[in-house]
Amino acid sequence: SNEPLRHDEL
Amino acid sequence: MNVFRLTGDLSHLAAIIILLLKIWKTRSCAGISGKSQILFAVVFTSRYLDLLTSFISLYNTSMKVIYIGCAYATLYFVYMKFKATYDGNHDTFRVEFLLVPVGGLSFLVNHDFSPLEILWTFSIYLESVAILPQLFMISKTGEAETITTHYLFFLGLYRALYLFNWIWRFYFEGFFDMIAIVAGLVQTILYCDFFYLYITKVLKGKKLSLPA
Repeated sequence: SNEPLRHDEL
Repeated sequence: MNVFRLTGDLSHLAAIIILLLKIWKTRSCAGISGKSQILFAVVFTSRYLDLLTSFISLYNTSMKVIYIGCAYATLYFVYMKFKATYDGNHDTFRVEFLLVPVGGLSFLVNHDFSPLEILWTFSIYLESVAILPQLFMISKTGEAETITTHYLFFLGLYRALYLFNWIWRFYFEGFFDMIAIVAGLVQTILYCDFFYLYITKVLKGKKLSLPA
């Protein structure tokens, strides 16, 4: 899943 | 959070602050592409809609709010407060040539066909090319103020540092996002020519000017 990147990174 | 992520974010923040301070101190936005600044405001706005849907950390929320706030403050400076100094005659890049393909691509190549996900993808693709109006403007006028080149350097460095962050995350967390990686590579490659000029000229105390 790309969930972490979508929200965590800027 | 790893060292590349953090320094990348700080480099991005430095770029944004340098630009704002440059305009504020000189009371002028000469040499700055308002079109690139509009694109960056669109990038931040479409990507950080998740401020309304998910909370990650105080750091995450503050940085997103600061980036968005600074983007709109820059637009206010360029198009309102210091409008008289804006060099619109040289800011002639046709942004529809970026917006249309990038918009189309974000509908075709994304992780999930949902509004927020498509907007996130759109912002990632758009960011990778958003600097082109600025680079086009510099190539047209043949020169850039040194402070503008510092802005561009930190703005380019930020995505390069993110590339190392993604290598780190792949290696230690087994995590990767192909959309971000490919767009990040494109974005960094677009700065390579500028990086070369920055290192060979600006860092040696010379002004960045291109051969006629």
